[in-house]
Amino acid sequence: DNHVHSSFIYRRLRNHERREIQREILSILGLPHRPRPFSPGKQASSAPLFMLDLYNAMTTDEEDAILGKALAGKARKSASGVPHGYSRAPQQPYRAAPLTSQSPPLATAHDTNFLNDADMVMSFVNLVERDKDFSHHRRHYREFRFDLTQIPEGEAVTAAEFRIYKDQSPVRYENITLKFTIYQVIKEYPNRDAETFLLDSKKIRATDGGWLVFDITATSNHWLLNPQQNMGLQLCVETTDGRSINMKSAGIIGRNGPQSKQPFLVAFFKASEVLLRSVR
Amino acid sequence: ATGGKKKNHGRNKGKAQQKSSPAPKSGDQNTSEQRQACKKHELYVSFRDLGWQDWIIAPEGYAAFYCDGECSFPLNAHMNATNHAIVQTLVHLMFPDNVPKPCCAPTKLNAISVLYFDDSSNVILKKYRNMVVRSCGCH
Repeated sequence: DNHVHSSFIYRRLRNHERREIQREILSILGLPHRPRPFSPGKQASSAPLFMLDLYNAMTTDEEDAILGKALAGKARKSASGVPHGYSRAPQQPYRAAPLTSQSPPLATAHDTNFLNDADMVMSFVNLVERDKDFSHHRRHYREFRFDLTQIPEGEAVTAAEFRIYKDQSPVRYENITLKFTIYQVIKEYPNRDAETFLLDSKKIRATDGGWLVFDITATSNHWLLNPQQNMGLQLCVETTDGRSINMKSAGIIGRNGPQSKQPFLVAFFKASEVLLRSVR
Repeated sequence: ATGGKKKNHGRNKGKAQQKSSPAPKSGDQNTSEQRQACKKHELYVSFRDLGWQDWIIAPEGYAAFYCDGECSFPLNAHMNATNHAIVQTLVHLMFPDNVPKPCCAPTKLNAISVLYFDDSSNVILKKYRNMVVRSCGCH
């Protein structure tokens, strides 16, 4: 790269200089203030690890794209007409793989495909975990909630996934196939099961372990437009002959499990309007 | 930015001025040639130095660069000059007090991506355009 060493004298920033630069960069990042995330040791949780993987996949793409242009000596319009943004990863079938066995949850080419149409990605921590093991229909399920109100204005969801880790089930479930189904909670009642809407389901051998990925794009968009109707998700597990299985037996990792295997929601966004920085 | 081999700008501007020849008079060709031609210079913005490593996961900082230097006649090829800048440089030679030299400014800028936590420990990965100078030129 043909740049020269600058002639600055390198020294520590004074406090007011540091504050000035912080304020300027925060406004460029579109942040009203400096975030103060709570939970310590959060960096090793599943969502940040997954997002760091997406970040690395993306920055390598960007460097390849710049290098490619520099070598080719002329701007190349990408063959598939992908809009300016992240270059497309090697093609993978769009269909979500039933189980990605990596832990922590590495982003697959399928995920980096989502990046092509996105200029922002957000992962959301699960706010609540309620197991309902006794319900009127003897149906075991676990509830999850995500707060999507933190999404900056003017962003539209292009894809969204609910990711949850399944460990190997106990030996007594060997040679059994389990059906994992995710529902959107439509309406809740005080003394009977909630009204739900089936979103996605997967069949997995009980002895398999890994990340289950459910497509919840439509639901996320619905929650974005109608935050008051965000009543969370429900996960149910059954055998192929319809017998309901509790979460522990199904190998579903809960709050007391390792941080790197906690469930989370990830959503890919496209800015539907240009963010104008207010004049300072 | 890291300390450079070249003259000290910034606070020691006064001293730097004395060391070299008297303040260049505009249009005075040979003194302005001592000043470097329009070029990209190194400038690194460190998030770590700003004390932000508890909420910015990646990157630790980014090389922003900046453009600095003279856009004097003759504007040769590698200075990315626009046709207009070439003409303006000529006119500056004729009427130095009326028409300034063209400016040394970024001609190509790159985006960076930043991965960070929000207040609720959700994680955001966002792309910010025009953050890094890729090339400078006379405009």
